[in-house]
Amino acid sequence: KGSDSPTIINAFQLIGMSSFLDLSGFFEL
Amino acid sequence: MGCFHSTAAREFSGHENPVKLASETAFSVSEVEALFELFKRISSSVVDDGLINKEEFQLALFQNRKKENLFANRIFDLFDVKRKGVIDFGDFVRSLNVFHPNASLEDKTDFSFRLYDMDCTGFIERQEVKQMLIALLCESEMKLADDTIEMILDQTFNDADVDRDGKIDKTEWSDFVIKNPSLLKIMTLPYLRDITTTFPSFVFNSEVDEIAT
Repeated sequence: KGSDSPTIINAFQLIGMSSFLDLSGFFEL
Repeated sequence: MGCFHSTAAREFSGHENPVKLASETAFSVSEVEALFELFKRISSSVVDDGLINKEEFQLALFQNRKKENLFANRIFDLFDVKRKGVIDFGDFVRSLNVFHPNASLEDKTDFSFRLYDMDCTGFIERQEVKQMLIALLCESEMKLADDTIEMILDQTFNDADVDRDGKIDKTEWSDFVIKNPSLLKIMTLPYLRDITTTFPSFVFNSEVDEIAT
């Protein structure tokens, strides 16, 4: 049986979810 | 190359010439002129001085002037190329250019490296990543146990910090984003493809004869 070790998300994937890193706010009138 | 009538000087007085900016970026002259409409709107939202200050930047992005945030501060600092505490039109266009779908992977990788190198040491260090992670968790009101955060950091540095010196250098970052292209998702704004339809009013101010471009 393969080990079911959980995949750990990397920190930058989490950080990239910040709404403060989303510049599309400039274009939403 | 568009010929830029002298009468346009009035419209862009004190700002960089859109034909020159277009020649340096992925934008067409019309797109630069459309960005000028956006720039005028943002730069006059608090103080009408033809420059974007941090409050105006945050108001434009988050519809909130006072929303102090680690990431927003960092992005503002990267747009404020001349370190004047305000963003002029040329820097605004050149910084946004990196987010254009056609901008190079190298430019996007470089910008994201500088974004995460919070202390400008030339390396992305573990403490900086932890600080950003905690800022993200606060923003999303998520709670993670300390040892979970440490486990995520261990895994991240295990994957990215190839020479095991406890920090991520530029080369390691480039290799890491090649293996994890989703990390550059934040570095592309599809809106920038349709900027002239988002800000059509540039047509009334345009003085550039696109036929010659």
